[in-house]
Amino acid sequence: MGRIIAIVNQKGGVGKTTTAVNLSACLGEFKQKVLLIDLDPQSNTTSGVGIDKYKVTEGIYKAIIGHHPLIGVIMHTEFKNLDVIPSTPDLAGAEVELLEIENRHNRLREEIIPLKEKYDFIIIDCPPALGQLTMNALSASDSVLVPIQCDYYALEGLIQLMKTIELVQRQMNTALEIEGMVMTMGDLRTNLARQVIEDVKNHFGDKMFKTVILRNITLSEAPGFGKPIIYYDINSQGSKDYLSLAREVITKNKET
Amino acid sequence: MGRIIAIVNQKGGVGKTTTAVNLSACLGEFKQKVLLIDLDPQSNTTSGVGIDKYKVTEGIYKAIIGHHPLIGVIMHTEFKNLDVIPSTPDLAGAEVELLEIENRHNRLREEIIPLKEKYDFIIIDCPPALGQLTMNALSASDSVLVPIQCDYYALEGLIQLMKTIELVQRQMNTALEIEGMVMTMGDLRTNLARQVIEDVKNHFGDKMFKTVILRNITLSEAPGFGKPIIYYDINSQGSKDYLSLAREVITKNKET
Ligand SMILES: Nc1ncnc2c1ncn2[C@@H]1O[C@H](COP(=O)(O)OP(=O)(O)OP(=O)(O)O)[C@@H](O)[C@H]1O
Ligand SMILES: Nc1ncnc2c1ncn2[C@@H]1O[C@H](COP(=O)(O)OP(=O)(O)OP(=O)(O)O)[C@@H](O)[C@H]1O
Ligand SMILES: [Mg+2]
Ligand SMILES: [Mg+2]
Repeated sequence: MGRIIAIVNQKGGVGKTTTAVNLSACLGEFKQKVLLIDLDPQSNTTSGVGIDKYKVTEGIYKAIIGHHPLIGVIMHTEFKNLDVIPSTPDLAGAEVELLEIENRHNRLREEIIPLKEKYDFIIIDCPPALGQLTMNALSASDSVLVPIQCDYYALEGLIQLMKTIELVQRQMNTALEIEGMVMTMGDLRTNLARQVIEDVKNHFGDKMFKTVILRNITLSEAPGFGKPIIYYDINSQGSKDYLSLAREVITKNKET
Repeated sequence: MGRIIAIVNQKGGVGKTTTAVNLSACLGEFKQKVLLIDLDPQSNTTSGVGIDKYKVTEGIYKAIIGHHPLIGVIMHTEFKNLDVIPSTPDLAGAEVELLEIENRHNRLREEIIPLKEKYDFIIIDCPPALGQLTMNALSASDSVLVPIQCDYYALEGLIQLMKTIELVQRQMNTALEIEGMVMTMGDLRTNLARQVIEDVKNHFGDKMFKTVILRNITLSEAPGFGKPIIYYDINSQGSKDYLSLAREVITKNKET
């Protein structure tokens, strides 16, 4: 049965999309069947795997607002074992539209259950907010993976994020676990990065992945070519880091 | 009469808060009286000027939801000519609460008009979304300043952002202008950054500020000490860049 992991952090620009796209591609490289869902109206995940959001007619919006079965909006990509459900520009309206729907937080959860048998992992990229779309992802997921940038402002939002996760665990999804925290954009030459990593380790202990994603220019170049890092430059630091993260995620889930 | 500038970009982590805090402090250095408003529930601007959001009892939430006059929630800071209206954790609920209020997009606009006489500049930091809070800021402002990170994903959201600004200009605030685009976190040694700057220059021409904010570790260290960059390290690249941006903003507005 497939494991559903939501990539969440309301702080902007911490590497949610970069982690969603590259973790998914690396899991696929290790023969895991992966479905990547873009739940962010910015559609960065969609373009990160080479799909033009303006050419897509049906995406996640049609499933969670239009009751269209999810299976009908799945697209195959050119990358090994990687399917994707794209986001379209109309998703920007979903934050408000969901407020008027009965059982609004469970729309994605209801639709996603039939897909768990078809994939080993379902990865959901979320917008930088704790609004209706992110609540849908938290309600539908088995666990949450939190990218944390090695910067001061990124630490500030963690208290709020943990409170929201606890709220979801109590009221919407008692089975929701923490998959882990992954440090991103780390420049280990600086005191600040080392200090932030130390702080997170003290707070979250073994929930922090051993892999630290280092700052690496190729990770920000690859989206311009619509390719995950291992298909853009397999020898880059970014590829090493995300392959290592994927191995940790597989090992952790094989044990259970 | 004070000029109200909203710092807006729905893409996360592009330097909205860093620009709001440091531009405000630098304008204050040049003897401009500045009010900085934190309209983001993450409260990064509030902590960026050394205020503990958990110790603040009244902030922007009380004014736009609670009809409390804005003047009553202004705090003085230790920095020259810089006052601030902080954000408190209850602001996180405002995105949904505003939907039930009559005339929801104009709450801030109604409250802010009396303050225009007391300040030379009012700077508003916004969350990474085009929701109700950002719409309030766009409706209340004379102009929009858009930070753009020198990265591929940051380019993607600009079409959506410009459409939203045009919508606001047509329906809510015909006088809204573009103050300008400022390129941020530029590492000019990389092709990507130079290419992104070139693209923005081709699209937006003279709306792009001449100042490019370079990537500079001191800019991400300063928030940890609750200080704008010119009070943390006046000799840093970050101080030079934001002082230069402040000079451009003053020159541009003196002409009018
Ligand atoms: N390890 C890294 N090294 C260098 N650049 C990176 C790294 N990870 C991400 N980036 C770049 O940093 C920017 C922010 O990353 P990304 O867009 O993945 O964050 P996000 O959390 O998804 O943002 P948002 O909050 O807007 O959804 C992007 O331009 C990306 O290319
Ligand atoms: N020029 C720069 N050089 C180095 N680091 C920077 C620079 N500008 C901003 N940063 C750092 O990058 C991160 C993102 O910047 P910031 O938080 O200001 O962006 P934002 O757009 O306000 O994010 P959000 O979308 O979450 O509100 C912060 O940790 C900040 O300290
Ligand atoms: Mg993203
Ligand atoms: Mg911010």
